Amino acid sequence: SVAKRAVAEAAQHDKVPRPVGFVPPPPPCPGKIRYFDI
Amino acid sequence: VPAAPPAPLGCDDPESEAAAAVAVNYINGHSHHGYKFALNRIDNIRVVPQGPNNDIMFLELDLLETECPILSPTPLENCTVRSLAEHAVEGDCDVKMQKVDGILSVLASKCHSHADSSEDVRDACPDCPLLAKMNDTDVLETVSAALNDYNSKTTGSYLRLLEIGRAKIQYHPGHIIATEFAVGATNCSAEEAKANVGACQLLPEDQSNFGFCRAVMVKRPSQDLQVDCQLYGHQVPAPDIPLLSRVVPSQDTS
Repeated sequence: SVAKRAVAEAAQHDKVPRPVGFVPPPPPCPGKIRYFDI
Repeated sequence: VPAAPPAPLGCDDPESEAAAAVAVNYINGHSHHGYKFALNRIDNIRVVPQGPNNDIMFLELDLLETECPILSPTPLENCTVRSLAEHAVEGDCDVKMQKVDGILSVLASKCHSHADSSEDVRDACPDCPLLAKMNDTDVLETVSAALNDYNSKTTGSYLRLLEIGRAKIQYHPGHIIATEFAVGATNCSAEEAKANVGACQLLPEDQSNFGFCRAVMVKRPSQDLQVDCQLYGHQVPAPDIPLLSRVVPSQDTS
C-alpha cells in the first residue's frame, strides 16, 4: 500500500500543467496528403 | 552523458521529401508497364544509422497513377494525377535506401498497385464508368480494331501493340468503349506489313520508337471508331535504366 500511495503521489507530481493554448506537435508520420486519399 | 539520439525524421521533413523524390524517380525509371506514379503521401520513414554519414532508410510511400504512360518522355512534374472520377489507381511502395555522405541511393523497392474502389468512383461521379478488366472481349476487340484502323491509314511505320494501359466501358446511354494502349514502331512500313506482317518486328533498342494510342469505339446507338496515336521518337535510355524488358505485366514490381 505504501508503494501504491507513493506511486499515486508521484503520479500527481508528474502531471506537469500544460501552458494554456498548448498544442501538441503533429505526429511525425504519416505525412501530408498531396492529392487525395483513397 | 551520451548525446541524445537524433529526433526521428518526420514524414514531411525536407530530408524525407528528398529521399521520397529519389525513390519515386527510381520506381518510375525501373517500371516497364502502365503509367508513371506521383508521390501522394509519405506514410512512414525509419532511419537506421550505420556509422558516420551512413544511414539506411526505410520508406513507406503512397503513390497515385498519373495520365503519363511509363514510356512517355514527359517529365513527371507535367503529368496529371488521375482523378477519383477517372477511377484512380494507388501504388503502395516499400523502399530501402542508403544515404552516404548526403548521397541518396535506392537499394530495393517493392510496389503493389490497385484500382480505387467502385464506391469511391461512384461517390465522385455517379455516372462515370469504371475500369474494365484487361481481358474484357469488348476491350480486346476495340484495341485490335483501332490498331488495324490506324495501321491501314498511316504513311509511317507499322505499329505493334505493346500493352493495354487501361479501358472503360459505358453501357448507358449508348455502348461506348474507351481504351488506352502502348505501341512500338516496327521495321516495316504499313505498306510492307500488308504483304508480310509476320516479318514486322519491333525496332531494336538503339532505334526503338514507342508511342501511345487512345481509342473510342461506339457500338450503340451507331457504330463509330476514333483512334489517335502519338509516337515519342527514339529516346536515349538513361545509363542505369533498361529501356524495356519483355516481362509479364504484373501488379507487383520489385
